[in-house]
Amino acid sequence: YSTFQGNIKWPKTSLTYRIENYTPDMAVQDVDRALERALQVWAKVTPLRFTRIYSGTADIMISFGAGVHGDYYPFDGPDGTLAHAFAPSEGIGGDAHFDEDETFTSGSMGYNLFLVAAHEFGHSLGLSHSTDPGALMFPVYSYVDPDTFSLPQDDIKGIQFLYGPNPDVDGGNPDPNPGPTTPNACDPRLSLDAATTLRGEKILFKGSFFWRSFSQSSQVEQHRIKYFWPELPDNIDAAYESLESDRVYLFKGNQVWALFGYDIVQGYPKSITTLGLPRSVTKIDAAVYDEQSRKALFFTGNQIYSYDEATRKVDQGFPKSIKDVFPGIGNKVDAALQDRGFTYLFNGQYMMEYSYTRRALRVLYTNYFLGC
Amino acid sequence: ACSLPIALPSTAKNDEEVAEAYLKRFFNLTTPEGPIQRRRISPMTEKVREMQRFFGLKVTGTLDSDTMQMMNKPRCGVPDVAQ
Repeated sequence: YSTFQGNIKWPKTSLTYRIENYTPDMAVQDVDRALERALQVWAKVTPLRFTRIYSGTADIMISFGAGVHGDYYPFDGPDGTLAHAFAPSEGIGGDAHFDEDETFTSGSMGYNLFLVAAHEFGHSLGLSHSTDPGALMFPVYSYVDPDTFSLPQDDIKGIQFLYGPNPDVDGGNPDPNPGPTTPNACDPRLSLDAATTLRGEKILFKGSFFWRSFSQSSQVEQHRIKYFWPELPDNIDAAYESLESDRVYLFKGNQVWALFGYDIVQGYPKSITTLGLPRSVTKIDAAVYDEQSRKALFFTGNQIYSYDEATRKVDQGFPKSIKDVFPGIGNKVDAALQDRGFTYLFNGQYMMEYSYTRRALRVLYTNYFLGC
Repeated sequence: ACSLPIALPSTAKNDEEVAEAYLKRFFNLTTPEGPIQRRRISPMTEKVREMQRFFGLKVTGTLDSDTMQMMNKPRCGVPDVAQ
């Protein structure tokens, strides 16, 4: 997180706000509710309390305007800049302006007013932008379900640095249930949901996020899954890159999605039964394309299936027990990928490296590819 | 003369314009006034790198597609670095 220069904040904890005008995109009561909820996001974790006033000058004046709208920072039409707000101070300080050229909604279409407002009110209270891609104060908009929204831990730490915790919760002790945290690549206990190659990159999934590891550089990028692919679910089960079809397949539950490069393939998700897997397979834990046998390997429970994409059939003699095919990895596999002839199987915080003859070579940490 | 970022062959002119406007607005890129000092690296390249570091992108100093994609994402209008 970051704060403004001098850690400027309000010298009081009771603040007023006033909604000066409304967007025609939403019903008045929906705007009222979205803005009130957005302020409560911050009240819940601090001593700050907000009172609405209907005339005069409030600490936080809220308005909708397009283009040049009365300050030195004109808006830019649809998309681009969605809104801005001013750091705590007298006058324009604390005020929040929303670009009327956007379409604000209560749902996932357009831009969700609650999410945009919760971010802007973070500025109104003294937070600047965060570099944490999972933080509410990350500058780029990404949709998350408002009904399950929970203020990320990075933002809680930032706002409590300025105002301290909510004295009405646990007597002001730090919240025992911290907000959601963005997966830390350098956590030695890191485990993965899924892993795949993608045209020379390695893509490692965890929760709502993924890392991009570039073979030619040690740098690793972390993004929200929905930053690149709004259509994909969080908490992916498995993923693999098919060298037959130049597609990446991603699995969750009994559904499969497909990517062509970084583009989502239309017509998905489909049921995994379309892959010709037996109906007894209701979920895939990990998947990898084996260049040696030119088969897709699916791991489910303590079993492994070898699948022929051309005939869309499971090979004779499968399923087999994982430990008979890949000795040493144990009874389950969280994720799998193949790179330069080596197969990497992930189980919890460890990853095993196998030669193309499936001889176990090394035991490594799961975050081996994450540049720690 | 200051060197402009290494323009990838595919870098459209308007990418540079988009990038310059973005970096001025959010990363405090200023257009050097007065005699152009001989600089090893242009202010624009420095700011491209600063932006790439902020967003956790590969730090190349060039307007690669990932960087341009990030610049074109809908976002908050408050600058990312102190003005």
